[in-house]
Amino acid sequence: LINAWTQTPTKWYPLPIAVGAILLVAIQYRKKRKGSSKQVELDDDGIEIIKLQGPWQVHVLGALPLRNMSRIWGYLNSLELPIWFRPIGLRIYATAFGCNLDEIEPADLRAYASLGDFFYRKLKQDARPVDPDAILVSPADGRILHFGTVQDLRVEQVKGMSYSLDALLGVERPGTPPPHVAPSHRDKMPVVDDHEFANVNGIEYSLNQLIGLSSPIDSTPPTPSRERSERESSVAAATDLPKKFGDRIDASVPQKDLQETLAHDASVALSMGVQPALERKRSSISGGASSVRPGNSLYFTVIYLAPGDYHRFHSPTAWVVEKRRHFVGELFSVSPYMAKRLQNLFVLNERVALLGKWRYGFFGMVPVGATNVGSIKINFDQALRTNVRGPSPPPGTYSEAVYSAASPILNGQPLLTAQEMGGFCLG
Amino acid sequence: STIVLVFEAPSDEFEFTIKAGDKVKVGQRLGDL
Repeated sequence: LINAWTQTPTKWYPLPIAVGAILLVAIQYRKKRKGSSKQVELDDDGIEIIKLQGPWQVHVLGALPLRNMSRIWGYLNSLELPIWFRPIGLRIYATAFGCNLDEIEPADLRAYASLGDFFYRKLKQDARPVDPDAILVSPADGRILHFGTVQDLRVEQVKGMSYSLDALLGVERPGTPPPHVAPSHRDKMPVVDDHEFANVNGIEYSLNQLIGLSSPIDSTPPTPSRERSERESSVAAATDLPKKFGDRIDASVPQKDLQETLAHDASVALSMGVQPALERKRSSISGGASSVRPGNSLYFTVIYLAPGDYHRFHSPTAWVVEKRRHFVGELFSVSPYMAKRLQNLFVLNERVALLGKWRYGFFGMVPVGATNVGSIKINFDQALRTNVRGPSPPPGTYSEAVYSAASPILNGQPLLTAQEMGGFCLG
Repeated sequence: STIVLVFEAPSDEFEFTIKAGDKVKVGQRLGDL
């Protein structure tokens, strides 16, 4: 090898100028093509292709087994710490990440068996006063990354970089099967017009649901026997959730006290300003055809939770969660650094889209997982399992659950402003 | 971790009461009509 390296004669040949020129043209053409398709790349069916896009650092991260790393991280942080070490170790963590130990409940650090326990800590009763006059409050402690209006069904991630609202919430195109859903379950998925995404998410016929009319997915009126068979199939599906992509199950947590439930539902309905008679009239006029109510717009806001922040999330308003869509995806970091570099970050990562309605129409809340916090808990959804082992399904695949059994009045899971909903766990 | 909120509200009336980069706490006002 040394001989070959040192003794092989090198002969230089001049390349014809034309070859060099062609090469330059080809490079320029490639650059231009990339530039023009930078915003949206569509497949043959017109559906945006969600793929890893960004500088080399992003591709290096994409090559790492992030999901496995996240689960190992979670396992390590679930290991029980010796009692004598807990106050020291947790104080070091709290100092490093800026946790306020004065507001935690319980205040005794020895009560937290592991770092994972401390990470999912509770706060004292009045640690977070809720603005009584606000129609929309922060669901979590964190930093506002971005906010604005949704334009052309695209949500801006950072300035000049956006992602598809359809991809974030999961909507299919007319006449096409939902993307990457097992063929045997395709017929069970909702299929809607591109511009009617809001219908799927409950904007128009959410009014119908409020007053107990037909379901947005299935327009035929429910009969007692059909309801019974749906309930039976829901229970069967719930036991087999990870295997059945595209199945809709009823994941409502059974209510123990009907009177208490009704009082809670009535309270949420009151907060939402529901007036059944008026809503019935309005919905019959509009007929459930438009996507957003006239005079309304779609808004978005993104809140980033840093590692030291309180990691439970609360309801941002009085609303009814009708369904959740669990997207199994990657677990990239969602730090502002990555948000500025990785295109489609929020639609690549594992997330749980909670979709429903509030007094002004559609309302959606999407907790997005990250490498260190891959697990998302929803208090009223015991069937939900996130960051589990197994093959990752293609981007865009989701499993859906409906919460119609949670409330006999509102046909979904009613939530009051600032009511605790769930949280993020380590790993 | 991150939370994305997407919601419908009256176009002319709703406005955010926050700025990008603001630190927020649970229960703090985000927007108003």
